Amino acid sequence: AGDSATLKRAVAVAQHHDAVSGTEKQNVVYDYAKRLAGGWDKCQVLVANALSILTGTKQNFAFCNNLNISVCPQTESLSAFTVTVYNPLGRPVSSVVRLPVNGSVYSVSDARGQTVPNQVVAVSAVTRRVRNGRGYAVNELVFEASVPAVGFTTFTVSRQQPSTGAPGPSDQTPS
Amino acid sequence: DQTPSIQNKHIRVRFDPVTGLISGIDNLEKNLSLPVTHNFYWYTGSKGDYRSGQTSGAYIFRPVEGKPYPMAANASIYKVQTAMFEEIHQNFSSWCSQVVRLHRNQRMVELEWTVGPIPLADSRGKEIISRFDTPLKTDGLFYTDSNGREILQRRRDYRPTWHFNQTEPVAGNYYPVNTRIFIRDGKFQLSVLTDRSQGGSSIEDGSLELMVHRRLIFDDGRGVGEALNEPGEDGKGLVVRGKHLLFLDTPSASGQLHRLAAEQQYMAPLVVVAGGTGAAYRTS
Repeated sequence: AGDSATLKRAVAVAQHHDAVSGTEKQNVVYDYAKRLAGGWDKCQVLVANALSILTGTKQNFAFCNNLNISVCPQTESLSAFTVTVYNPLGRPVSSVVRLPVNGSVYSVSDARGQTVPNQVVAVSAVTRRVRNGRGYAVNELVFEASVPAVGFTTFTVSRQQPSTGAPGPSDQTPS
Repeated sequence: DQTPSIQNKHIRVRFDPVTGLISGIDNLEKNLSLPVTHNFYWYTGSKGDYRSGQTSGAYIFRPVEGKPYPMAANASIYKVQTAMFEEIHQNFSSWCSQVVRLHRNQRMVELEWTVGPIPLADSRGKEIISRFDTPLKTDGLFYTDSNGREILQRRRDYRPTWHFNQTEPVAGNYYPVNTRIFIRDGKFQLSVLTDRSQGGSSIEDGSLELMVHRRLIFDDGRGVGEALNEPGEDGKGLVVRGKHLLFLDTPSASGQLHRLAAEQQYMAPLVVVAGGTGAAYRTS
């Protein structure tokens, strides 16, 4: 069962002035972080349940919590997956999605089955270094998502076999 | 390239071919061109001096020098160019790098910085800033937000409600930046959105800086009882990565730009992944 109360409590605790300004002891930092992570864990279940109801399907939704360092075990290991993008704003937005992947050619289609232009680029050397051994994605899949107001849209991603002679991920040779 | 640059139909960012640093930003729609030099710098955290025994710590920002040290004179760069985006990767040192990115349809420049682990081998605490220098005549004024709501005008070495005697020329001019900071003159406005609360200031006219990371070796004696020196998982110190979104426009047009973008930062789209290709979607 998902709930938002755990996160609500964690955020309430983190309203202490030490948490807001970062003037707490290191042990307390760890405690705040643990509470917030536990709250977000429960919220993820809540969001997954809500999406299941809204989409009328039951899926094991996964949240990529380490996208900033190009780590997402699901997108790295699966050859086919769906990406649901939810927009909480009251106006349509266009957002760029970057997902860590291990293939070099992907096909992305939107909810109407239309092909969405995408690009696969190599993960930068700095990102590989800061991952510190976590995650093995060598590339990032990039595409633009147009999402309706206070709503969501879904993309289907499939890994393709690179055709002979086709260009691979964009080269990052220093110039 | 003779003059490395990245651009889309809205914005162009130019880089100095010798130093690899950002050298200018052009708003192609409005035909605005502003020389902008960007670099990372660091202040040395104070361990107390003859004026005061106050050290830099979790509560206190008290740099030794009035002017920070540049992270590097040059950044090594390389460019990644695709149909959807262009980016230039800048490497300033073994612990400081940045990706300057322009997506095809975006009106802002995305600066994704990675800083740390901050080395302490020289026994000096360091407070790292990202600084933009422009020729804008800002007359000591800059602007920061108040918790993402009202924008407040800040004036260097001045407080609106009392006669202020400035004793800390850098720290005394730092203000909270929860979502944005900007400088402007009659023609240009340079706005920076943050992805987290940071400290920021404009220490000289036309300059704008944000503190992105800090690691210190003394307790500041204000109650926390320990130095701000988290070694991290590997004992070398924390690495932080974040984003700054940069806008160059006229003062009259900038408000709409940075308010909408900040809203989208705060309520960013949520990406959820599921295995398989069954479209999780009903037209209703």
